[in-house]
Amino acid sequence: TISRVKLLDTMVDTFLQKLVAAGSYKRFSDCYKRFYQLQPDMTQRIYDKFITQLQASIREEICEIKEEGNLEAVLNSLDKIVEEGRDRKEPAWRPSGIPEKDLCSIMAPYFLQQRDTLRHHVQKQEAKNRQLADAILAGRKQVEELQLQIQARQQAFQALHREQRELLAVLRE
Amino acid sequence: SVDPMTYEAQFFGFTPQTCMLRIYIAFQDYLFEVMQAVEQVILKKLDGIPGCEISPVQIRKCTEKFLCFMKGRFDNLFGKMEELFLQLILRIPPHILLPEDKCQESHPCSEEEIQLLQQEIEQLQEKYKTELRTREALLAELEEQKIVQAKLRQTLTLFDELENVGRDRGTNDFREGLVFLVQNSRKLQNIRDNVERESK
Amino acid sequence: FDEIIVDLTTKRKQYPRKILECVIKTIKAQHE
Repeated sequence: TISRVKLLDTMVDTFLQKLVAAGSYKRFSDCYKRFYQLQPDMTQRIYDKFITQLQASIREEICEIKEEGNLEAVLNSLDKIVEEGRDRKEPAWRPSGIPEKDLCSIMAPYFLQQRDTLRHHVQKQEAKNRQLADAILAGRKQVEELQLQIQARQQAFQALHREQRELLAVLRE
Repeated sequence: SVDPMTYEAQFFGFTPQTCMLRIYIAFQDYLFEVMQAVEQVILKKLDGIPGCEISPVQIRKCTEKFLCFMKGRFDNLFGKMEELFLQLILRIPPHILLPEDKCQESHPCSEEEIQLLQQEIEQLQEKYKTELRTREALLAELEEQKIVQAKLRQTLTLFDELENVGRDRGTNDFREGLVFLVQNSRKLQNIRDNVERESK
Repeated sequence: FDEIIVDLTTKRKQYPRKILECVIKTIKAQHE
């Protein structure tokens, strides 16, 4: 594939060639017939100068336009974009004309990323909370056990205390 | 119907037709300028020829004739060049997507889908806040449990210390301590009875 | 007509990026 810049230069050259071919010296001398008959050499020189000047001006204009819009770089980057997409056949997406609609797909990746991040945070926190909940259940169990232990010790102690009182009563007798 | 070539304008920053118009006007101006220069040169040359019968009006007619022909060919050729420019150079092929629009195809998303996504995000945010509040509550209970367990252990320690007191006295628990006390007191009674009898 | 086309397509090229910048800032702020 020919680069767009080269294609542009070729087209302008072809345009100039054809324009020059159309404005041939014969045509030129026919139009300025009487001057040509009076001064044939001069006519040839003026014609040559005309053609050279026209071509130079047009080429200079093209160079200016290329520089003005940085056209070469832009066209080369377009070549690259087209090259990258060369395998595709079906028509590509084009703006729908409804900004809100077109914006959705542009924002989608970021919303998807936000959703995934939030999901991850929620899952992580849920896991942590499950661990905490397990720890709390274990802790509650432990508190229960401690309470049972204390209850047992307390009852034993009270039983002892009762026996003590009975014994002392006996002793006192 | 004019094809506004908006996608191309999005890429180039100008409409291709305007670009071509700019080139056309510039080329046309040059053609006119050069023709004018040719006519000036010829008139000047004629001035230098004594007794010349060719008048400036005649030269002007020659110029117009040549220019009219050239302009016709110019427009025809330029029309063809413009067509090629707009087809081959300043056009984004229909199957090509510009880089800034890549996600239109990598993440095609309708308005409904984006709304659902935003709802899901809001729900997740609420859920996350709930989980954080749950975490606070759980941590608070954990703290509470620590205090309660410390208190309960303190109580158990108290019972242990009581037992230890007993142990210090040679008995390994309170009950034995008490029995020990009773035996001792009986021994004391026996001793006292003996002493009383002896003394009688 | 030409100016409208250039104005519109310039927006199509630039505004999504600008809007995204705001969206990303918002998302970051929400995260923080």
